[in-house]
Amino acid sequence: MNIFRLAGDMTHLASVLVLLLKIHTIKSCAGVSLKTQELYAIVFATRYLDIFTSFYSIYNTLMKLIFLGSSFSIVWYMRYHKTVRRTYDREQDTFRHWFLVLPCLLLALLIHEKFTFLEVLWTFSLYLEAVAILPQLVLLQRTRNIDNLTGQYVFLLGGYRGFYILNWIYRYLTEPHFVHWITWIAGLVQTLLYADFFYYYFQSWKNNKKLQLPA
Amino acid sequence: PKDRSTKDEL
Repeated sequence: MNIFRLAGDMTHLASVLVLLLKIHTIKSCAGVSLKTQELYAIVFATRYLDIFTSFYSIYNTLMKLIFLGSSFSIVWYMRYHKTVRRTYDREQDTFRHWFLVLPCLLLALLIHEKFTFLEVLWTFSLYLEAVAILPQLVLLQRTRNIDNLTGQYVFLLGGYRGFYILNWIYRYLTEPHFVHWITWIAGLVQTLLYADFFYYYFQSWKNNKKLQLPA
Repeated sequence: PKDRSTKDEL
């Protein structure tokens, strides 16, 4: 464990807590993409299949349970909670996220480190996580008026993978034979997808005006 | 065994 990875995990944790806070307290998920939340639930479900077979640390297992629990409960809230589900703008959140799942699955079947069931699904979760934010970014472009909590959620979610990139650089420099192109490229693509959001987020923060993404 | 992969990461 290094400071970059810890910062990344804490930022990631903060992003899901911000979202859960928003949905649980104001009973609203306006501006939140259910498609992205469903993709993240799939990412965690396929990433943490080894939770029962391999144990690294209490921290590792605890965080996996938190991410699994939070992502599935957010999907539950947005689909089935009587008050929250009414605030979900179904008409705007129309990204065909299944068109992201299949290519990631095919790519994982083609490019992986080992051709085993767990490894292919784990690689699939890496590719899917890289693009899982797309429905949310599209929704933000459409809804334009981004409330603070949703903006913070996307900002923290984008920041966590950025910290992970620093973690991979650190591990590459300090651990011999630590080379994982698949993880690195997927993580880099993921962070780059946030680039324009980050630009507009900092602009709005600097000029102290509401976050507006160009149409 | 602590394998050298990124599996110990979240």
